[in-house]
Amino acid sequence: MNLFRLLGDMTHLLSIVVLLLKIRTVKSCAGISLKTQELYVIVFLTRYLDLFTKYYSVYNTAMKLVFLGTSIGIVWYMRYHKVVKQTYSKDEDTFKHYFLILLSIILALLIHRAFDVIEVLWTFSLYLEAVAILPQLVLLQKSRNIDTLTGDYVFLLGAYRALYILNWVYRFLMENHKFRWIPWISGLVQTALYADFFYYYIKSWKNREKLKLPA
Amino acid sequence: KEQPQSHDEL
Repeated sequence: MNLFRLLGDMTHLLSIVVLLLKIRTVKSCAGISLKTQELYVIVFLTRYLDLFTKYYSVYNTAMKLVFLGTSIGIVWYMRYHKVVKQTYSKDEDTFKHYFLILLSIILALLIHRAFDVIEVLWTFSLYLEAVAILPQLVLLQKSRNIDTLTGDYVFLLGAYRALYILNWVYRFLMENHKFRWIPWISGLVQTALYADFFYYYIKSWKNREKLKLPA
Repeated sequence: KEQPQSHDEL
């Protein structure tokens, strides 16, 4: 494991901590897209099927369980917790996320490395993760007030993807990692989707202003 | 054989 990979995973973990902090202590999920959160549950469920078939390390297994558990927990809070669910910005969370699932299924059936259940589902999870942030970004654009925790959450999620790109560059150069078009291109697309958000996040941070995305 | 190179990522 290289430093970029570890930092990427830790940033991912931290993003979830920040979101849980908002949900559990502020008791609010305002500005958080339930659709994006549901897509992440599907991403982790389809990607981590190899929990049952292959062992990599204690770290790998533990992180997979944490991502699965927390993503399901977050969706539970947003849907069923009697206080939290009332703060959900339902009317603004309008992105047609079924379309993203359909698109990823079709793409995974067409473009994959091997045609077996685990490989196609794994590929599907990469395509879906690449676009899963879209409902969240659309919701942010509609939000008049983006609170600090929500902004930080999305920033950390984007930082995690950017660090994974550095991790691939490192593995390619230092560990004889072969070309892996499917995860790399999906990862590049995923990171590129954050470009606009990064720009406004950093700008607001530099000017010490409240984060606001232009509509 | 070389498959785990990206499957070991999260």
